[in-house]
Amino acid sequence: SANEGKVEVHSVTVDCKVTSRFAHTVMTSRALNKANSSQEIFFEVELPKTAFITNFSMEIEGQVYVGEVKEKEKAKKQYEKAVSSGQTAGLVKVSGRKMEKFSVSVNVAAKSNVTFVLTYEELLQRKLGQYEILTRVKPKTPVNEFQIVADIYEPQGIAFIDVHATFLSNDLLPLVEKTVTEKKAHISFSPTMEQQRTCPSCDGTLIDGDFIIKYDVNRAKNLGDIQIVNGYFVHFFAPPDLPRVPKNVVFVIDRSGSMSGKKIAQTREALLEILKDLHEEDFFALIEFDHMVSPWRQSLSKATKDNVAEAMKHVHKLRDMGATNINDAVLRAVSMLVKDRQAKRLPDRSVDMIILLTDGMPNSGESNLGKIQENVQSAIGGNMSLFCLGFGNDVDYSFLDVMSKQNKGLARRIYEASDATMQLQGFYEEVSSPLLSEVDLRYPDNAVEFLTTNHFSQLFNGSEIVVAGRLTDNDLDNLLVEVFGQGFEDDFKVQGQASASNWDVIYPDEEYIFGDFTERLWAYLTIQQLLEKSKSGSPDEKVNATAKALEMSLQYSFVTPLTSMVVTKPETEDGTDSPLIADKLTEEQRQQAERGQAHQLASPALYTRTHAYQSPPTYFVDGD
Amino acid sequence: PHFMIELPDRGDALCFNINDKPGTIFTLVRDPESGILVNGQIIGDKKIPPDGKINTYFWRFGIIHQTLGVRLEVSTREISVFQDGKRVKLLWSDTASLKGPNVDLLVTKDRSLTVTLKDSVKFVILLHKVWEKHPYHRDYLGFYTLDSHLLSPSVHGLLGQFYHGIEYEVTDLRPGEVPEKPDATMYVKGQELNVTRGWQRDFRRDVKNGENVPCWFIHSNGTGLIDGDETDYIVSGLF
Repeated sequence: SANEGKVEVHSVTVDCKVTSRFAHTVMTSRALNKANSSQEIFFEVELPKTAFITNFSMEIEGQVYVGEVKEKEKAKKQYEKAVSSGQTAGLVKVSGRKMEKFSVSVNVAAKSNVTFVLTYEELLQRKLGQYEILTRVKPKTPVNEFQIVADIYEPQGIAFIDVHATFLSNDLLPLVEKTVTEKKAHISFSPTMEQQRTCPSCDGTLIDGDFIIKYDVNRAKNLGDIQIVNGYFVHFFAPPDLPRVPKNVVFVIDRSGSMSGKKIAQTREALLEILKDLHEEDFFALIEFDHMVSPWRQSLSKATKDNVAEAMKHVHKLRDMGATNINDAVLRAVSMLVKDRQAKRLPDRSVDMIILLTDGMPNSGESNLGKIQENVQSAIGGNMSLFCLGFGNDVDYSFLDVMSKQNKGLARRIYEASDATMQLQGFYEEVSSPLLSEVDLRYPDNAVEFLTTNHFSQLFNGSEIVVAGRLTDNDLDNLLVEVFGQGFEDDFKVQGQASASNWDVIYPDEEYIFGDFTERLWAYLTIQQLLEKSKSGSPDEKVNATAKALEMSLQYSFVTPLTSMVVTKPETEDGTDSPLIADKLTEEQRQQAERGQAHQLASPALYTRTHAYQSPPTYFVDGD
Repeated sequence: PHFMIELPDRGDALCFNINDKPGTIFTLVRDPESGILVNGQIIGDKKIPPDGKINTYFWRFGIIHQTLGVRLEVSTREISVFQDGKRVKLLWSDTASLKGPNVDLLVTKDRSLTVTLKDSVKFVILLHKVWEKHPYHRDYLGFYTLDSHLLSPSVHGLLGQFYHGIEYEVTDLRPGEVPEKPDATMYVKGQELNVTRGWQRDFRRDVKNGENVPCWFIHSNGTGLIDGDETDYIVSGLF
């Protein structure tokens, strides 16, 4: 974007290649400054927050300026000067729940072209039985050449593929081309300039929103699917037709004063739906808390129709009041599960889980976050999973995140919005159907190294376990693989051999498109897991994990929370050349940005000039 | 409440928080030469919020222009103007304007009050309306000086002392407590302060969300930046 009419956007293209769930996306935009003087041209794109930027370049007047991934601390030194003069602006910002916005501007001479290219990569996660590729497009005006192309290569075979976009009208719908063969899908969407217009002579464009591709692969039975390419292997494990394991779930619900209004109403609504979805063989309990802890019943109840109806009656009465005592509430849930287990009231082959929903910081009872984590971990002792839902912006998400991970669970943020009920239900749906517990994926020690996490507390229905590693022997013919887990009735135990795929046979018509994707997938997964470890491990583990994650981020050119991408902008007319710095946001930074409280401190993602105009000084005082 | 000194000619801003017990009255502006005085009283949240942090806000301002004989009392509930022994009451729920020989007022319904005191000062008071049934927060006010260049060099107060500029230098940028929030050393008023890069919100254009203004945050109630300490600005009455 720039001054309307003075810039012609020649092309906007999104090229996405997915190879075995690993997506590599290149967004390119080319524009011409039609004006008789130089002007600032802006390039703004949105990318999924699970993605890492790997490259960015700008081509101006034949000169290419390429981004370089550097250690964050070192990159900082480059903009210290700009910081001290108080000039700030972020190159990467939060944009909604799923996306981050990357924006950059550059001064382009009269009648000159500029080309921006941004590349990012991510491992698509299987959720509720599908992978999702989300592309957000918002060209300000119709574009000469607009194109979204996605090529998906899945050696396991594509089970289904579904494409839709929030901006697709009846006229645009037929322009989505989809070619699906057994192991490959090609999707393209390329409307002409006229087709993009909101009306025949209008400058407005219809192309504004999300382009979403959803697909799943054929599930490989037993062992799963193992792919060996260029000395690296990746193992996808999500066998079909496993019976679900019954669960014993304690819902720990924050009803403190800050939950008042919509939040408590949405919690009530979601709980009623969740209770309805309980399977009859499951056991459940409800514990509400503010500064006091109030269990609905003193032990878990079987999810019979009568019990569920009773519980629903109780949930209708859920009201907000008081302060927040997370420590005692969670410990109460743990002791309830432990006692019921000891009294043999729960089935032997069943999993125990606690789902904590809270919107605020503990301010009653134990309020030291570290101490709460310690208490909970020692009470749980690795015997159950803790899932945490952080409702709204006031909750310390990292506290919940770490606490969940310490206890074989995961945390999720619930955004305060009209769909919060759906978010709560969605999370429950994801974790409510364990198929296996204590899953171990084993490979011969002498054949593999640098393995990503290979033990998982649970495999949930609709998700997938991914393990990757490097083969010590590049010429290995067969890799012996074993998978162990605890299923509903029997232990799950399979073993088999995997061999390197011949990609020329699977995709004979393709050029050499796959290159080092397995290695990059392994690197992406390793870095993600190291970043997690750097938050929740022991002090030594944290230091080592951080150092290793940094080393790998630099080696593979990933912009992670430990690195920054530095792009040196061409000199402006006044001779200044402030560098551009792109950072990866952490979940805490995202939350902070959304919370937007007055005296929170700014993240110096990028320092460059922001104010071109001069206004008189202002002196003010206001609320936070 | 948060205080902000925006200095566009330096492309920079300074900020600090002042907190005290609910009920405390602070002098924001005092110009003995022109006889202008602006005092503000703070209130706290309805009850202690879950994070245990007591937030305070301005809810009432008393403004006097002795030379012009004008007195204004602006609270989150109503606006009263006293002049020549008469009282005019305005409500936030109405859009109204009042033009007089010495004072102009413009109320934008439920949003702002702009006050121009003849040949002296122009400011705007913003009303932040909070959902009535909010468990913690209540309505509060913001005070923005728009034009102060006619005030005398002896103007003082928590805001007033900055009306004629402030000299400072920032050096030695270094990682702060949180890696993304750098600290630096600020030399100001002959002192060396540890400051942190931050931002605060200017609500003039968007009263609901505000706009972030990057600033150097001076810790401990602005210690070192303001003359004396915050207790020096506490007074017993609104006028």
